[in-house]
Amino acid sequence: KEKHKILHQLLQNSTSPVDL
Amino acid sequence: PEAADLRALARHLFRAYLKYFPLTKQPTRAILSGKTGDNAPCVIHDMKSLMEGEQFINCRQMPFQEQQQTSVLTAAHGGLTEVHMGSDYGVWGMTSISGQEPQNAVELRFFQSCQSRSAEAVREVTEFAKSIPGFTDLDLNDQVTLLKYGVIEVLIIMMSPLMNKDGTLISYGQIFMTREFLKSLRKPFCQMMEPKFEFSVKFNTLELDDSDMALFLACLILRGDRPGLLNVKPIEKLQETVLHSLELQLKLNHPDSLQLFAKLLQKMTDLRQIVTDHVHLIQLLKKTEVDMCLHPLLQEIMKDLY
Repeated sequence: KEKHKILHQLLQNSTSPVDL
Repeated sequence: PEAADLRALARHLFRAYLKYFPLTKQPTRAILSGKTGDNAPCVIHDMKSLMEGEQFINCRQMPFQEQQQTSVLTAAHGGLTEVHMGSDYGVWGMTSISGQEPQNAVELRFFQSCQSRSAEAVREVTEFAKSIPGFTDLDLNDQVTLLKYGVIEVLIIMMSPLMNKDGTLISYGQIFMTREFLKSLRKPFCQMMEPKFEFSVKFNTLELDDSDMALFLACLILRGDRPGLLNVKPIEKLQETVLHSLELQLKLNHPDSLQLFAKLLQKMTDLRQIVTDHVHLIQLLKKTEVDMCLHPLLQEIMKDLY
């Protein structure tokens, strides 16, 4: 997990609900 | 009903694609074919026009100013100065060309700003991946692996519509940089873009539109054969559905284009070699350019990749 810290964060970053 | 589901998936991915990618194929082709009138891009073809290009970009209002900010990138690396996004997000990032600097610094600085844009593009691709139905239900480590191995392939495909045989659009379509100028840069910088031009010119002859592109990108992300995946089955299942949706989309959207689906599957294979060569070139740069600083996100992606 440490090796890909930023990718993990990008994936877990909750964006506003996707209003598609 | 099954075909209806596949069409609904295609529509969903197309909407996500339009939502997350700031410059899609349709407007890009309009710019490249000179249909945008007064908004023609500034052309960079030599060192002098490179410097003028900076003036041009600084004077012109940047599009997408209100795009989402990249808080996660900056938060993860507080004080990371080369991450430069938002309203003042230009080709050359935070630095300016003084005209006084040594010639060999130009390539390096230009490369640094390309990295900033690439890091931002990785964020866009991540958001797009998260919108693929079922993706966020996968094991988180597998999501990371799929992105690690897929994202450069996706970026090369996204770059293709920006290119023609003579050059490429950069900076959200505001600048056209000629292929000859890129070839005139010092080694190994001059070797970086040429393989992408060769690939893109051929890829563009397939004439995919944005709705096809959305499905193709999703297929690239969902590959069950990426090294180190923990739970392959659900990924293959997702990919199978997206591949079916792509196949149906191509039949409907390109009824006269024979074997288009098979040709795209072949492109997926070709991309792997391009990425391998790209990563090796970056590794060479890291060794030879003492002043070069690789963006932490790109470093994460490329470390132990191939």
